Amino acid sequence: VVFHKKISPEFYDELEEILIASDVGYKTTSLLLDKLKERVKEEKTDETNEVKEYLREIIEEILSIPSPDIIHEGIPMALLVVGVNGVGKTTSIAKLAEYYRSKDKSCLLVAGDTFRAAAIEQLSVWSKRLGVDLIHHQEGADPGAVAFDGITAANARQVDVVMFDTAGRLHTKVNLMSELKKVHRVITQNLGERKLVNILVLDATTGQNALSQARTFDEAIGIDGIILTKLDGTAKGGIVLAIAVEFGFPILWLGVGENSEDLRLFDPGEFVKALFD
Amino acid sequence: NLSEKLQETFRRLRGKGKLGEKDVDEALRQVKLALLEADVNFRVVRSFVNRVKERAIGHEVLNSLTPGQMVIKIVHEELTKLMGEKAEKLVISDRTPTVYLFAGLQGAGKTTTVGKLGVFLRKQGRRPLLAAADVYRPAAAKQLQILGEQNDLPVYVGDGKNPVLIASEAIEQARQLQRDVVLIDTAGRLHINEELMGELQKIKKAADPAEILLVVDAMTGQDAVTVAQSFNEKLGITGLILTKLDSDTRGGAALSIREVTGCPIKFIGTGEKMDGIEVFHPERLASRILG
Ligand SMILES: Nc1nc2c(ncn2[C@@H]2O[C@H](COP(=O)(O)OP(=O)(O)OP(=O)(O)O)[C@@H](O)[C@H]2O)c(=O)[nH]1
Ligand SMILES: Nc1nc2c(ncn2[C@@H]2O[C@H](COP(=O)(O)OP(=O)(O)OP(=O)(O)O)[C@@H](O)[C@H]2O)c(=O)[nH]1
Ligand SMILES: [Mg+2]
Ligand SMILES: [Mg+2]
Repeated sequence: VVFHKKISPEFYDELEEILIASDVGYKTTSLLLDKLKERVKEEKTDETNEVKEYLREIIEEILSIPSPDIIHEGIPMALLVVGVNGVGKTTSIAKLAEYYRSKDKSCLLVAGDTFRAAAIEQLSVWSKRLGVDLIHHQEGADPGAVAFDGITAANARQVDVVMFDTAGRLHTKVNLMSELKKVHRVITQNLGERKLVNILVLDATTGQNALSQARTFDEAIGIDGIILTKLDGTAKGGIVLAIAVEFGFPILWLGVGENSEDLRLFDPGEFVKALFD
Repeated sequence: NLSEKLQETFRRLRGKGKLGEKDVDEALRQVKLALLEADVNFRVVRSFVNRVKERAIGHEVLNSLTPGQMVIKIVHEELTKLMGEKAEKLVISDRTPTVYLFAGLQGAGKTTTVGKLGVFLRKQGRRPLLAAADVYRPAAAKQLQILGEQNDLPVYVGDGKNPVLIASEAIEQARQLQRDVVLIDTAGRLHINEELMGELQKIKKAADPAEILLVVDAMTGQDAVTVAQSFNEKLGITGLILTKLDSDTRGGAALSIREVTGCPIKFIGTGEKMDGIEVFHPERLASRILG
């Protein structure tokens, strides 16, 4: 990335381009540049390098949202993993199982996608590879029944972390969102001492539609955190800035590949650095 | 929506007297914002708006009683022209079987699309065979097998180990079973993964497809251009399939990819079931992108 040496309208245009090209979106980009210009005025700086640094700080601050405890010592957890089709929910659950096992937590997976061809088989392959148990019914079973089976098994077996995979669903499909609310209700009504974290999985290649996804899933079940996948590609995932500004959901983990070890804890500083690489 | 914003912009400008080029610029800014919001690539937006401007600063707009409507008309025409003026059919090769190769990023909808297109072609009187050349994703072959079983289409999985071999063996199997079209499903891959892009080139060489179809998720953002250009440079894409258009995504990626590669959009995916596929209609997508 080559920047103009002097602070000029062209310099700000260049910054705008980088942000727009990263899927930050026009509205959030304008907000960021307004904040930046205020800061430049306050600091009375004329160095573009310093201005770049201010922008990094502004973005890092927006992304530094306090997140729910994802490792409770002594308190069992339930993760409900949701999102639209193909974003990486099932693969992210495999990665989470590996993550929690590395922290010596016992895990249970629940195959809540009873609709898509070979969805249960896909999670079953992962569960065998990782040596974790899987609760599943047959294809076509009622997702609420599978969820009930999953949460009661997790409680009976005193598993540290139970993870619920769900079918991909477009947020615009009212019947599928109702189905998700039902699954959520079944889990919340049987949590006992368990802490529930609702995780929305977003694909880093997604553009402005991610805002609509975030809004609708939050309205349906409440979102506690985000997993942003496929950051090993060329997409920057800048939409999470717009989501942070509008909804304040914390980003919990990043997906950076297709294997079970390809999960990183979200670090705002690193994310911002990658944004400007 | 854009139409209302443009009318509002021009109504406000009208109050200042005769319209000039600067006024059209202000209206075009609304077009730019609408296209960016629709996920059209920002460079494509820039060149598209410049083309619209060339037409919009003519007498017909500046002297019109309804300049907002004129600009919308120009934008719509330019968009439809860009999308391709009519639907383009799948190429049928003169050798049997005709082979179609499907490629794209992870999770775009390739496997589901292969199933859908198999059913679509069968309804047209063709005899498809599906080839499961994704050997990496857990239960990928199983996914295609289930779709095949549910829809009465033969699926070739081979040894589940070598995608290049699976592709060529599937074609041989099609000849034996007298199937006249082979649809090859491949693993999702990143355009920047040299090894996997190399594998795709080997599959292409072995299969000699009549079409190489890039499957793209309609909610893809600015990165669509990079991805499509890369697949096009390395493979030569003959057509695009845009999936998940049953969502509320505006689908601007379609415009970006079309502008940058010139590839025709052949089909759109409109649902998870096998009937969720439609032949592409340029004017419909143009209206959707404009919001
Ligand atoms: N490169 C890359 N690929 C990923 C990542 N996460 C998931 N994938 C791939 O994306 C594709 C879809 O992943 P899934 O886990 O099946 O996605 P899903 O959300 O469960 O899909 P549905 O259940 O069909 O809605 C697979 O090919 C995964 O290997 C990631 O971080 N990087
Ligand atoms: N709503 C909707 N869902 C779709 C459409 N096309 C595919 N899907 C869903 O998107 C998800 C991913 O589809 P797949 O066919 O597994 O995608 P893929 O490209 O083969 O994925 P990989 O092989 O992992 O790269 C599944 O949940 C499909 O049901 C569509 O047009 N509309
Ligand atoms: Mg899944
Ligand atoms: Mg697939």
